Amino acid sequence: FGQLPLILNTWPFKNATMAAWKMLAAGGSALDAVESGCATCEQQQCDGSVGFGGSPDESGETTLDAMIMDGTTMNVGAVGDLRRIKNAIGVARKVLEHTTHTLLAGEAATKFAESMGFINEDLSTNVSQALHSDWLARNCQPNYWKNVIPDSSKYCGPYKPPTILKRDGIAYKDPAHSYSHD
Amino acid sequence: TIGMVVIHKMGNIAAGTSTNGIKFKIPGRIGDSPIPGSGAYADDMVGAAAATGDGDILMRFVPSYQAVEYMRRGENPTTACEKVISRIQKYFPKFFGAVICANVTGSYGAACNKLSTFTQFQFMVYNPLKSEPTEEKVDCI
Repeated sequence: FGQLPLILNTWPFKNATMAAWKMLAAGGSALDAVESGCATCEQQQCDGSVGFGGSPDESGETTLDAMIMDGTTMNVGAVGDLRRIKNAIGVARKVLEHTTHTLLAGEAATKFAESMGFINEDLSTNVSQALHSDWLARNCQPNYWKNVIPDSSKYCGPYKPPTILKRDGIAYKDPAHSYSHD
Repeated sequence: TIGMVVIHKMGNIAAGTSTNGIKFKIPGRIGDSPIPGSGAYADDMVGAAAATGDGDILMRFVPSYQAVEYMRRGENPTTACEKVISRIQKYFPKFFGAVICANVTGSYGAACNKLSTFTQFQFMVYNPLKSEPTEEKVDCI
C-alpha cells in the first residue's frame, strides 16, 4: 500500500512532478495538479517531446496533442493536432470545463483556443527548423509512408498510391527514433 | 510526451497527457495521447494509468483503459501494467511503449516493452513517503 496524495508521471520530468505537488499543497484539485504538471513540461519543452519547438511534422510545423480526465465525473477534455497554441493542456482543460465535447482537433481547435483567450503564436524554433532541414536533406528519411510512389524509403514526396497495390504485409516499422514518441 | 496521474488525498483521481508527437509525422496525424483510455484514463473507483511510446500502435489497444480494468479486477498496479505490455507484445513484439499505473490506495507500478535500445523505463513519483520528487525505474519485459 502506498500513501496519498500521489503524483506519478512518465519519464524523469522532475519539475512537472514538483509543479503538480505544489498545486496540491496549495489546495488545488487533482485536475489542477495534472494541468499544472503538464503545463510545466510544455513551458520547459521536456526533452523536446512536449510543447513548442519539438517534433516538427513533414511540413516543419509543430503541433500539439493533450488530454485531461476527471476520474470523479469521467469528464474529459482533449485537443489533437492543435496548431499555434503553446498551452495545449490548458486548452484541453477548457474543452473539459466549457464544452460537452471530448476532443477538438486541428485548426478548429485553434479557433476554440483563441476564443478562450489563448494566444495564437508560431510554435517553431531554431531547433525545430534545423531538425526539419536536416530531415529534408536526408531525402525525408525516416518517414511514415508505405505503398506509395515514389518509393518513400528513398525519396521525398509528394506521394501517390501506385496503380497496382502490392501488399507488403508491413503493419509496423521499427521506431524511426528511439526518442521520437508520444 | 508526459503522462501524469494524480491521486488527491481525498481520493479524487485525475490523469492527463501532453505531447508534440513524433518527429516528421504526416500532417494531420494525432497520436494516442489525447485519446481517453489510450494516452491516459482515470476512475476514482479504481485508479488511473498513462501510456507513452509509439502512439500509432498504443492507441489500437487502449492500454490505459485496459490497465485500469485489470486493476478493477484486483490486479496490483505493476501486474496491470505488465499485462498491458504483454498483450501488445503478442502482436507487435518490437513496439516502443511503457505504461504507468496507480490504484486508489496509492500503490503504483510501471512496465515497458524491452528493446535493444530501451531496456529500462524511468518515471517520477512523489508521495508523502518522499521528501522530493523521486525518479524510479523498471526493467522492461
